[in-house]
Amino acid sequence: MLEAKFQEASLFKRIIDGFKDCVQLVNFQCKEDGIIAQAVDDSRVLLVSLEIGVEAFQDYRCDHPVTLGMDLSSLSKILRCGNNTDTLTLIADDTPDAIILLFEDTKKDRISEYSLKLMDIDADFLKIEDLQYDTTLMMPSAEFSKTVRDLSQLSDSLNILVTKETIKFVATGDVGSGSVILKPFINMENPDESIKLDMDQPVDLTFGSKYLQDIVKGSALSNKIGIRLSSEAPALFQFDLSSGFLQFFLAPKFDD
Amino acid sequence: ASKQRTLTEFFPTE
Repeated sequence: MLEAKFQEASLFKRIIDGFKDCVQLVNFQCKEDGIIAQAVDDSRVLLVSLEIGVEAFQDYRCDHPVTLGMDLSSLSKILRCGNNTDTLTLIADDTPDAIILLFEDTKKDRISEYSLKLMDIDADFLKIEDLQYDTTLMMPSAEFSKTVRDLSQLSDSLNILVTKETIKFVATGDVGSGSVILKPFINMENPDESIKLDMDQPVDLTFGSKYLQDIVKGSALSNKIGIRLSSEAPALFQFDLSSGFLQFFLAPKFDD
Repeated sequence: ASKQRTLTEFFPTE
């Protein structure tokens, strides 16, 4: 039996909105220590990895591990039916063919109950061993989103160059080019506005703009984004939850 | 032009 209660339905809605545009059919593995999910987009360029820890829930109970195969477009339709401030409880039995989503408005004493049919999704689970990264960057997610959105207008590739003291984003396209240069700095009043750079090796990597535009949709989850870059491995873009994270692993492009 | 790599080059399927 699974009973997972979010204090606010908006959290689960923001989680699903964070990756429903890049993957559609997802297996959510519910275990006693929380819920994890992993999915690869059709082009096998972008991998989404989600972990929601028990602490992210108001109440959480999962007697036996259960896998819930869901179509995110249907799930997000149902998540739109609840009010952001409602509590949301996910309920499923041990061999479920559907999941119940229960929205409760504690003030108006209104209860809405939806059931979503589950699917049998055959998805291989990619083993992500701990990778060595050359560079780790932590910056405001809104700033990264704006940079991605602005430069993606100019090119379908976005180049990220990191040296000792500089982070440079460059787009070069047919109509013109653009570059954004950031420096690490600590904002004492508002630490979340800081830009922290930990560089072991300089990196010069190119990524597909359309994938970055999907990744930045996770910005509603956290006002910071962690970016880990390596010249030999997919880049990791991470939004932290109160307990858990939404991670995106993105394979780079290379100049042939 | 730059060509897109895929994850399977980096992550073996279990």
